[in-house]
Amino acid sequence: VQRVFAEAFEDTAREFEGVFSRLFPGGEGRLVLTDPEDMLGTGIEVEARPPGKKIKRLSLLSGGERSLVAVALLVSIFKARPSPFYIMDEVEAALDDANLGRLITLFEELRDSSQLIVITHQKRTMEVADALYGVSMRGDGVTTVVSQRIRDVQPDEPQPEPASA
Amino acid sequence: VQRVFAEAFEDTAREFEGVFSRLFPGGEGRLVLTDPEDMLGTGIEVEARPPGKKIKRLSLLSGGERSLVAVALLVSIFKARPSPFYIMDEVEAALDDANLGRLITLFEELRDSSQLIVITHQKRTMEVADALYGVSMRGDGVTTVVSQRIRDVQPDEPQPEPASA
Amino acid sequence: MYVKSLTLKGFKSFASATSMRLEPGITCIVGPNGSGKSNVVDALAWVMGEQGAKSLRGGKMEDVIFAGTPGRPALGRAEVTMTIDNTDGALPIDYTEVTIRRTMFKGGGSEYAINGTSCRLLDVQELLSDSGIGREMHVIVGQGQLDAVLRATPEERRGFIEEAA
Amino acid sequence: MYVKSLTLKGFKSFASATSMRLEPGITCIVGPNGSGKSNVVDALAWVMGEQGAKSLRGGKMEDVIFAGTPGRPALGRAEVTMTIDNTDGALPIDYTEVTIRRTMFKGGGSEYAINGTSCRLLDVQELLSDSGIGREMHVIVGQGQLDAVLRATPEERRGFIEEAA
Ligand SMILES: Nc1ncnc2c1ncn2[C@@H]1O[C@H](COP(=O)(O)OP(=O)(O)OP(=O)(O)O)[C@@H](O)[C@H]1O
Ligand SMILES: Nc1ncnc2c1ncn2[C@@H]1O[C@H](COP(=O)(O)OP(=O)(O)OP(=O)(O)O)[C@@H](O)[C@H]1O
Ligand SMILES: [Mg+2]
Ligand SMILES: [Mg+2]
Repeated sequence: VQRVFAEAFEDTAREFEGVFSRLFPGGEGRLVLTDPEDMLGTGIEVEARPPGKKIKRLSLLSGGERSLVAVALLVSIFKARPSPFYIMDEVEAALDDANLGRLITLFEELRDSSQLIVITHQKRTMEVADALYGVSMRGDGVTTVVSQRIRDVQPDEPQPEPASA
Repeated sequence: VQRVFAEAFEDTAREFEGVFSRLFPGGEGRLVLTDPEDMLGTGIEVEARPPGKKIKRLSLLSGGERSLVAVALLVSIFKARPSPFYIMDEVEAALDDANLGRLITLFEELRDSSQLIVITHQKRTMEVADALYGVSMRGDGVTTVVSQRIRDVQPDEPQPEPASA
Repeated sequence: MYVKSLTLKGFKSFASATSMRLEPGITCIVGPNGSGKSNVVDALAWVMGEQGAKSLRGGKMEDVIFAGTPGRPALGRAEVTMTIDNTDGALPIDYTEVTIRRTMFKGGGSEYAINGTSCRLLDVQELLSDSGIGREMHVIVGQGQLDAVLRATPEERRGFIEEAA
Repeated sequence: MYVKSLTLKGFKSFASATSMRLEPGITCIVGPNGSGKSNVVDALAWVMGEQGAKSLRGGKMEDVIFAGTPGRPALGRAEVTMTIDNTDGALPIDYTEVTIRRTMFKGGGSEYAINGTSCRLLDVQELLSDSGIGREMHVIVGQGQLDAVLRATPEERRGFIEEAA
C-alpha cells in the first residue's frame, strides 16, 4: 500500500511540473511531501510560482491563478493514473481568455485517452466538443434535452443557443 | 436598537420581494424571521422560488440561481439602507447571458444613488461603465495601470483589451 | 471504456424519462442557469453509488426524486441508468456493454442492478474501482469545487492520489 | 459622497506608487488573471480599517507589503490613500475633500491619518460608520464571496442588515 502511494505520488509530481509550466509558461510548480519519512501518513503540499513572481502562500494567488493551480493538480493525477472518463462542471468560471485557451488545450490532450463530459457556458469550450447537448427548462420546472449535435453529423434540430458568450 | 433592526428588516424584506421578482420574472422570494417573537436574537431565512418551480431548500438551486438570490439579498439591503459606494469583485461568474443582463440593470439602478466599483471580465458589464481601468502585470510581478477611459472623454491611450469575452 | 448513454427518469428536474447519448472524446452540456446541467452531473455521481446527500446538494437522499412543480405532481421514484461501452474490457466483467442502474423509492432505500440483475451497492463500487473510478469520485469536479482542491488539507490531497492510484 | 481617487504604494503587487481616479457612477476595473484587480479591492478594505489578515487573503497582516519579485527587492512598507469627495457632507467632518491614509511597516503595526493628521483606527471607523460603511464592510463583495451570503447562518444574515442599518 505504501509503495502504491509512493509510486503514484512520484508519477503525479512529475506530471505536475510539466502541466504547471504549460498552464503558467515561465512559472514553476511542484508537489512536496509534508513528511517524506512517513510514507504512510504524509500529506502533500502544493508550491506554485507564477511567472515573474516569487513563491507565496496559495491564499495570496488570484482567483484565476488558484483555479489554474487546482486544474494542474487534478490533471496531473489524471495523467499519472488515468480513469476512463472525467466530468467537469463549469471549471472555467474564473479564467481569462488566455488561460481558458490553455485549459482547452489540456482538455484536448486528455481526450486522447479518456472521455470528458464538460458542463460549460463558454463558446470556445463548446467549439472543441465532439458532441454537444443543450438542456432547457421551458418555464415549467422540467428539464428537456433540446438538441444534440455530433461532430461531422448534420444535426436535425437547430443548435442550442450558447448560454453565455 | 431592536427598533432600528426591526425597521431595517421590514424595509429590506419589502425591497427583496421587488428585487427578487425582477431577477426571477414570474418567481417569488421573501425574507422570513426565524423567531419573530424575539427581535433581539432572531435570525433571517431566505425563501426563493424561481419561476415555474416549487420552493426548495437553497442548496438544491443551481449555481447561477444561488448567485442571483445572493445578489437579490445584497441589493435589497443596499436599497433599504444605502451606502455611498459598493465594491463588487467578479460577481457575474456563474450567470448566463439573460441573468447577466438583469444584473447589469440592477447595477444601473444602484448607480443613481451610489458609486459602484466593479471588477469584471465581462464585456457587457464594461459597456455600462462610466470609467474603465485596465490593470496589467507585464511579466515582472508588478501591477501597472495601463489605461483609463472616462465616458465621453477621448482616451489618450488605447483602450484595454477586455480580459475575457 | 466510455459512457455510451445516460437515462434519467424522475431524477431531480428530469421528470420524464430522458436519454442522452454520449461520445468518446469531449461531450459538452450547455444551457441556461437552472436548466438541469449540474443535475446530470449529480445523476452520474448517484448512479455510481454516491452516498452523501450533501454531495448531491440535498438535505436527505430522497431529495433526488422529482419533487413536483406547481403544474405537475411529485413522483414516487428516481431512476438513472448508465450504459458503458466495455469493448476494451476495462470493466472486469464479460460483457461488451454494461448497464448500471440505480432506483430509489420515496421512503425506501436504493436498489442497484448490473445488466438488469439486482446487486448490492458494493458490487457496483467494486466493478467501477477496478477501472479507475473510486468511491470518492475524484473523476467528478463539481460546480464550484475546484477551489476545494486547494483548500484541502495535505492529508486530504494525499487521499485524492491514493484514490486514483 | 464618493471615492475620488485611490493611491497604492508598496501594497501587494503595487510596488510603485500608483494612483487611480474614480468617478461617481460605475467604475470598472479589468485585466488578466493575476494582474492585481482584487488587490485593489483589498486596498480599499485595508485603508478603511480591515483588521483580518484572512479577509485580505494573507496569513499575517504584513502580507500586504510588497514582497518582492525575482527582479525586484521587497519593500519595507505599504501605504494606501483614499480621497473622498465630501461635498454632500455625508462624512461628519468639515471638509469637502477627505483623505484617509493607512501605512504599515514591516514588523510594526499600522498608522492612520485623516487629512494628513495622525489618528487612531477607531477614528477612521467612526468617521466611516456614520456614512453607512460599517466594520464588517458589507459594502465589499469579494471574489467568490457571493455564495457565502447564502451559506451564512440566519444569525449572520441578521448581522448584515444590522451593520447596514
Ligand atoms: N428533486 C427535484 N425535483 C425537481 N426539481 C429539482 C429537484 N432537485 C433540483 N431541482 C431543480 O433543478 C434546478 C437546478 O438545476 P441545475 O443545478 O442542474 O442547473 P444548472 O443547469 O447546472 O444551472 P447553472 O448554470 O446555474 O449552474 C433547480 O432549479 C432546482 O429547483
Ligand atoms: N505582498 C505581495 N507582494 C507582491 N505580490 C503580491 C503580494 N500579494 C499578492 N501578490 C500578487 O498579486 C497577485 C494577485 O493579484 P489579484 O488577486 O489582484 O489578481 P486579479 O487581477 O484579481 O486576478 P483574477 O482575475 O484571477 O481574479 C498574485 O499573483 C500575487 O502573487
Ligand atoms: Mg450548474
Ligand atoms: Mg481577482
